[in-house]
Amino acid sequence: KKEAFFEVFNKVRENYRKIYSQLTGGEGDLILENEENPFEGGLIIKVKPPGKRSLSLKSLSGGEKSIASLSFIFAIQEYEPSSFYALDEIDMFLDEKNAEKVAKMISENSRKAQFIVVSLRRITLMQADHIYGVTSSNGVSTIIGNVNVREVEKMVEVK
Amino acid sequence: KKEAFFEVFNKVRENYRKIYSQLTGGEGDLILENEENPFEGGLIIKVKPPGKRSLSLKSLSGGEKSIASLSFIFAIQEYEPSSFYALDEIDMFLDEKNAEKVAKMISENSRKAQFIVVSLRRITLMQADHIYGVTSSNGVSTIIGNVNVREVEKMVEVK
Amino acid sequence: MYLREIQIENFKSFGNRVRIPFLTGFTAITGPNGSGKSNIIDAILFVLGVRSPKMVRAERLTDLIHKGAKDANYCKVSLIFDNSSRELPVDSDEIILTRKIKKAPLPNKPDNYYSYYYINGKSASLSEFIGLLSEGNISENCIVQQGDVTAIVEMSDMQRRKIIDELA
Amino acid sequence: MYLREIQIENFKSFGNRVRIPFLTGFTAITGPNGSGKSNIIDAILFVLGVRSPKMVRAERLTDLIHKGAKDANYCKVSLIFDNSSRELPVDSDEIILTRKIKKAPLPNKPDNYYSYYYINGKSASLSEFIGLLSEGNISENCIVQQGDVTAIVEMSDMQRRKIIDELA
Ligand SMILES: Nc1ncnc2c1ncn2[C@@H]1O[C@H](COP(=O)(O)OP(=O)(O)OP(=O)(O)O)[C@@H](O)[C@H]1O
Ligand SMILES: Nc1ncnc2c1ncn2[C@@H]1O[C@H](COP(=O)(O)OP(=O)(O)OP(=O)(O)O)[C@@H](O)[C@H]1O
Ligand SMILES: [Mg+2]
Ligand SMILES: [Mg+2]
Repeated sequence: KKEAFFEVFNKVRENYRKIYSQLTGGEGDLILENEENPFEGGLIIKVKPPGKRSLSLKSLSGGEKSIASLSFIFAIQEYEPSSFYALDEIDMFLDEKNAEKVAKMISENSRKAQFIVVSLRRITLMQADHIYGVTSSNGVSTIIGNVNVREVEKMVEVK
Repeated sequence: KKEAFFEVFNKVRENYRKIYSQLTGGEGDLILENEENPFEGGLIIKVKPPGKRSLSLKSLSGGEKSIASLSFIFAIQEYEPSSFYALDEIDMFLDEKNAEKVAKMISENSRKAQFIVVSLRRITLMQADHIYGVTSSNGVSTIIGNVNVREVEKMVEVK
Repeated sequence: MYLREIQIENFKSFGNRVRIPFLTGFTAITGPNGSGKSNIIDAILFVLGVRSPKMVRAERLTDLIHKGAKDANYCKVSLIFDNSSRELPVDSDEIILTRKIKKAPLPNKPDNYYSYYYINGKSASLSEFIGLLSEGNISENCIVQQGDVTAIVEMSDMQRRKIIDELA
Repeated sequence: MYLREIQIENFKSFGNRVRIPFLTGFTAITGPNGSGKSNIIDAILFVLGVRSPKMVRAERLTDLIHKGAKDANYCKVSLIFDNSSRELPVDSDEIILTRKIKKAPLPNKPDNYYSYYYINGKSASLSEFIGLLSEGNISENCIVQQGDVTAIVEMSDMQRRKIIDELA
């Protein structure tokens, strides 16, 4: 039981350190509260964005929390990929630079799993292989298939 | 006591109806659960985005909830303006069209009160009278004063 | 084993039968506020067997049925998976998982409804359904809902460790 | 009565004394993730007398003191308001509200601190401070923190009505 746990934990932890560093240039780690008996403690996330000291999760900014969370989700995905992932507005807190890094990582990961990502941000949409538009009229939704980024820009751009 | 309440409530309600309609083209309203004894009931928000029926707040989308909430904040501001307002990323759920409408309403309201708005969105920054940039190096923040939108575009734009 | 298509019928803001075909790789969905993007994600969660309507922003499961010009009395969502690599133990190139909710008002229980699950069109029990999903490595852990992107960081250390427990 | 300037000293990510002058109208603040934008909002809340450190993303009030290359033992924030229209009953063109937290570790209480409030540089009690703010119509209701934009819709009907009570 404990063996099976550590089998998973060690791989996911290794993935987390690699992915967090790739997304931020800083260092992130997963620490067990109780290494002897993992089931009696929790799983702590420690992050150190570039140039900063190791920070308490509470004090992180919205964007920093998003990156720390997404790194965990991607670390698990790399250990045991699911068939598909559905992510709704995961870029809402991200500045342009971080939104692009996350979108590029999704693009890379989407060779092994299918990603369906809802986003309002041009920088994210630009990385997608395919884009669907959703509109509604009188409260009834319609899907517009295979929109390209230029059409999307017209759709989301303000007149 | 009840009179004082209704004095405020009726004005705020009138403001809410006007502001919500201005932001969405739909209808919004504030309803007292207990009109006889307002203090024994709550204050209900009812909204009807254009083309849709009156919707339960729970089922609203992120953007629709933001607009319903912001209309309330602006309705109160119109009744009794504060000296200044500090709003942190209120545009995070808004599509480009709604973000522009809200930023324009802030611009209008900023003739009567000072607004300090944190935003990552170009469409919001474009409406501001003044823009400050914040950057950090080795975990220490610095302020760059009076940035203009084109410099901001360089700052937030991805290379 | 990828998701080939979603069919959404009378579910939330989808008033008719809408087919959304998907390709492998990275698909983005965009559009104005309130247009129905998160409702598509809710439709996926619905088929994955979500029990609590609050998870999909509804008071009761029957609130998921489209209310509009013509009020339907049922809603139905199908996820069509490609199974040509026989990743799932079903001898078929395609696996269709369908869930349906139908209003069935009773004198003492006006919000009563019936719940149906189908695998490739045949009636199935919830446990068969859930079993197939877990073999396909599909669960709610693959879905991040709007506003939940920082959930991993905001949850307790114990809850976070349990995510690893479930993988082991 | 507008906010002319914020002075932030050793507060969160602001490692020195930083002065941020403001003009009337609509000022936007932008910059990369983690740069310090929300910390400016936290600095304003700090002066407005926030009691619970959790409101400003800290475990204890002493966590608000800048930790960096040189660890300070105090933090101080001042809000400088224009009072030329004498909106507040203080005979001065400018009103400076200052709050300061200083570490004062004791043998049995290492996290101990002292809390100071100043009005135009003179020591003031918390109640004088709060009194002046409420006369200037400045409260936490004017501040929407990151992630709270939908709070009005998500709160209970009773809590929402209390907002009106407070205005009346
Ligand atoms: N049963 C139903 N019948 C009709 N409309 C419904 C039903 N349930 C929800 N809706 C509507 O669906 C809309 C919300 O859609 P959704 O959350 O998918 O929007 P969205 O595209 O994600 O928007 P945003 O960008 O703001 O997040 C709401 O206006 C809601 O009232
Ligand atoms: N006492 C402190 N000393 C040094 N740094 C601190 C202190 N308290 C908080 N910080 C740092 O401040 C940073 C967060 O800043 P802030 O929340 O203002 O970012 P932001 O600009 O709002 O970013 P975002 O766009 O992601 O919301 C975190 O990295 C946090 O660790
Ligand atoms: Mg949505
Ligand atoms: Mg912030």
